Amino acid sequence: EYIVVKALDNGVNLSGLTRGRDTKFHHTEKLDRGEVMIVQFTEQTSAIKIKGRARIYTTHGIVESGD
Amino acid sequence: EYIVVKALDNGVNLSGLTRGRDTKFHHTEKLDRGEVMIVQFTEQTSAIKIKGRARIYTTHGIVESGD
Amino acid sequence: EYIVVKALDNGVNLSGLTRGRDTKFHHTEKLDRGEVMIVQFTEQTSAIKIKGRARIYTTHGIVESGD
Amino acid sequence: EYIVVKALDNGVNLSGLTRGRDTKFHHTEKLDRGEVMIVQFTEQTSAIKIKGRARIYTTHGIVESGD
Amino acid sequence: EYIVVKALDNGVNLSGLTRGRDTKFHHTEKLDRGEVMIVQFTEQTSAIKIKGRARIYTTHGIVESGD
Amino acid sequence: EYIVVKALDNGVNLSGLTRGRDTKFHHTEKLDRGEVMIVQFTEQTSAIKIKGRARIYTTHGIVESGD
Amino acid sequence: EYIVVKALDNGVNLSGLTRGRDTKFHHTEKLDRGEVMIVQFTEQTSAIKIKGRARIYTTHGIVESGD
Amino acid sequence: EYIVVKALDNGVNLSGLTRGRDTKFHHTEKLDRGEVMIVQFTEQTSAIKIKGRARIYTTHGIVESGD
Amino acid sequence: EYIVVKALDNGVNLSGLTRGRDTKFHHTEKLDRGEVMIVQFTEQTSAIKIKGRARIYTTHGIVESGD
Amino acid sequence: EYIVVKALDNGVNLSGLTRGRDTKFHHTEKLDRGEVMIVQFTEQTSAIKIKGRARIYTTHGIVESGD
Amino acid sequence: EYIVVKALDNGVNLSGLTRGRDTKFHHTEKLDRGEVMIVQFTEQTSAIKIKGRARIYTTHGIVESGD
Ligand SMILES: N[C@@H](Cc1c[nH]c2ccccc12)C(=O)O
Ligand SMILES: N[C@@H](Cc1c[nH]c2ccccc12)C(=O)O
Ligand SMILES: N[C@@H](Cc1c[nH]c2ccccc12)C(=O)O
Ligand SMILES: N[C@@H](Cc1c[nH]c2ccccc12)C(=O)O
Ligand SMILES: N[C@@H](Cc1c[nH]c2ccccc12)C(=O)O
Ligand SMILES: N[C@@H](Cc1c[nH]c2ccccc12)C(=O)O
Ligand SMILES: N[C@@H](Cc1c[nH]c2ccccc12)C(=O)O
Ligand SMILES: N[C@@H](Cc1c[nH]c2ccccc12)C(=O)O
Ligand SMILES: N[C@@H](Cc1c[nH]c2ccccc12)C(=O)O
Ligand SMILES: N[C@@H](Cc1c[nH]c2ccccc12)C(=O)O
Ligand SMILES: N[C@@H](Cc1c[nH]c2ccccc12)C(=O)O
Repeated sequence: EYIVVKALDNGVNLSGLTRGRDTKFHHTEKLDRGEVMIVQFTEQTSAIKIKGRARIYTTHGIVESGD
Repeated sequence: EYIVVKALDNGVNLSGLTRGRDTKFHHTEKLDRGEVMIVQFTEQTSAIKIKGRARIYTTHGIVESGD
Repeated sequence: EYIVVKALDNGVNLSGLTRGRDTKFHHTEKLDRGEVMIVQFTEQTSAIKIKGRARIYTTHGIVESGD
Repeated sequence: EYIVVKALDNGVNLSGLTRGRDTKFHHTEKLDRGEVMIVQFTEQTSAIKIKGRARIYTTHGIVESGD
Repeated sequence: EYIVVKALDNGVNLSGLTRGRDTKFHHTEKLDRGEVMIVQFTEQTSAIKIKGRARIYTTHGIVESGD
Repeated sequence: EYIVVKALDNGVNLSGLTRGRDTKFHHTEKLDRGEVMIVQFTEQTSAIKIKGRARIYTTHGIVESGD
Repeated sequence: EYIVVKALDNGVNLSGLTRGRDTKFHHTEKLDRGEVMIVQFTEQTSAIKIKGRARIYTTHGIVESGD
Repeated sequence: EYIVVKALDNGVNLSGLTRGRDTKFHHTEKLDRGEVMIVQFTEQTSAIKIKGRARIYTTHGIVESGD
Repeated sequence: EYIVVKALDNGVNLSGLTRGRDTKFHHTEKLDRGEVMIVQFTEQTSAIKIKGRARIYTTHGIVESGD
Repeated sequence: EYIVVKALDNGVNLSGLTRGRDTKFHHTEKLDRGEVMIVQFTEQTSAIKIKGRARIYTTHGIVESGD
Repeated sequence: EYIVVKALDNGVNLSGLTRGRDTKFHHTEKLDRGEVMIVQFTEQTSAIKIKGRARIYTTHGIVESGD
């Protein structure tokens, strides 16, 4: 399972949150306009947070963040 | 299995409830308008609760909370 | 496997019943109007009961309780 | 695998029958009009019986009991 | 794998036949008009026989017995 | 994997043939008009033979025997 | 995986060929007009040969032998 | 996985080639017009060759050999 | 997983290349016009090369080589 | 699971990020216009980043980076 | 999982890149116009690069390289 995130603006934040008892940010990737990131759920990552304007392609459809 | 949650307002609460005999809140993520969260069911999380206005993308369709 | 429950009224009861020889209520979550709960079947929960007005999204379609 | 049962009348009986050599009733849940029950097949339950007016959502379609 | 049987008359017989070298009836459930039975194939049951008027919902379609 | 057989006449023979080196009849179920039999392939049964007028519902479609 | 064979004539031969280094006939079932045979691939049988007029229902469609 | 081969002429050759380091013919079945052969890929057979006019039903469609 | 290759000319070469660190030709089957070959990916074969005019039926569609 | 990336410009960067606690770039492949790269998620790679104008073919649709 | 590559020109390069910590070219197959190559992802190969004019058939659609 992966999701695809395309930044529609500069400064989009794509963060991975830890799997397990705690839920903390373990990594934040900063994306500039037009950059695309494809990320999986993993042993480390069971939740993902997106701030800023981006188009997110998922199993359940395409979602736009930021507005 | 994951769900996608897009906050339509500030102050949306996305909570994970514990798997196992007890059912307690182990984490609540506060989302501001436009922020998107993608979360899995995990060893820790077997139930999820959403308060406030949000659009929730699931296997069974798109559901809006809050109204 | 999970189901999605959106409360259409205050005071909706979403209960989990125990897996195994006995069938008892192990947890009841009270939902207010607009709140959404997404719950899995688990090692503890093999039956779910819903009282009050709610829209329930399942593999077999959308079902409204309460009327 | 689960089925969804919505009671259309008071006094609907949803019973689980035992898995194994014997086939006996191990639990009967009484549903009032509008209540919804979602139940799995389990290690204990390999047959389910429904008496009274109810709408049953299954893999093979929607079936109404009672008439 | 389960099948759904709705009795269209009183006195419908739904029988389970044993898995293994022998093929014998191990249980017969008598259904009255309107009652619904949902049964799985199991370690004990590898064949099912239905006598009397009933509507049977299966993977391969809906079949009416009795006429 | 199961098949569904509805007898369209009296005296329909539904036989199971043995799995393994030998291919012999291990059981023959006699069906009267309107009776329905639902049978699996099993450790004992790797071939099934049907004589007489019946409607057979399978993964590959509906087949009528006897004419 | 099974196939369904309906004899359209008397004297249809349905043969199983052995799995393994050798390829030999281990069983031939003679079918008369209208008889239906449903057979699996098994530990013994990795090839099947059909002589005579029959309709064969398979995953890849319906095939008529004999003409 | 199996394929279905219907001979459209006499003298159609259906050959199995060995799995493993070597690729040799281990069996050739001669089919006469109208005969149908249904064959699996197996521990012995990882390639199949067909000479002569035949209709071959596969996962990827129907192919005619020989012209 | 298998592919189907039908030679449209004489002298079509269907080659298997070795799985593992090295990538070498381990077998080349020469096909004459009309001959059909059905081949799997195996422990020995992780790449296949086709020279000459042929129609190749694969999961991703039908491809013609040679022009 | 793999994705397909076609560079629409020179100087497109396709980077793999490490699986595990750290998220670092372990490899960046520079693609010139027209070059195509097909990459899997692996034990080393759980996130992929694309900079520059490219067309990316994924399970969730086709995404263009860079604009 | 395999992809199909048809060279549309002479001198098309189809390269396999190593799985694991390093990402290096372990094999390059030169294809002439019309030649078709069908390649899997393997223990050795987790990324594939194509230079030159070719039509590439993948799970996500057909992609043309080189222009
Ligand atoms: N090292 C991270 C990389 C990663 C995967 N998915 C992510 C989503 C967000 C941020 C980082 C990641 C991991 O394996 O989990
Ligand atoms: N640490 C949590 C992260 C998480 C996953 N899904 C969630 C849903 C809600 C809240 C937190 C989460 C877990 O692995 O379970
Ligand atoms: N602790 C419970 C949480 C839960 C999951 N599904 C439920 C349905 C109803 C009530 C509680 C739950 C469990 O793991 O089973
Ligand atoms: N304790 C029961 C709960 C149950 C599941 N499915 C049912 C159907 C009917 C009645 C009870 C049940 C069990 O695990 O099997
Ligand atoms: N005890 C039986 C219950 C049952 C399941 N399916 C049936 C079909 C017919 C009659 C009884 C049954 C069993 O586990 O097998
Ligand atoms: N005892 C038999 C019952 C059976 C299953 N499928 C059949 C088909 C035909 C006749 C009998 C059967 C068995 O387990 O195999
Ligand atoms: N004893 C045989 C029965 C059989 C299965 N499929 C067949 C096809 C043809 C002839 C016989 C069979 C076996 O298990 O293999
Ligand atoms: N004995 C052969 C039978 C067979 C299966 N598929 C074939 C294809 C062609 C020729 C023979 C066969 C085997 O198990 O492999
Ligand atoms: N002996 C070869 C046979 C084979 C399978 N697929 C092929 C493709 C091309 C050439 C030969 C083959 C193998 O098992 O791998
Ligand atoms: N020996 C290589 C063959 C191969 C498979 N897929 C490839 C793609 C490109 C180049 C070579 C290959 C391997 O098993 O991995
Ligand atoms: N050696 C890398 C090759 C690779 C696979 N997918 C990638 C994506 C981007 C960059 C490199 C790669 C690995 O096995 O993971």
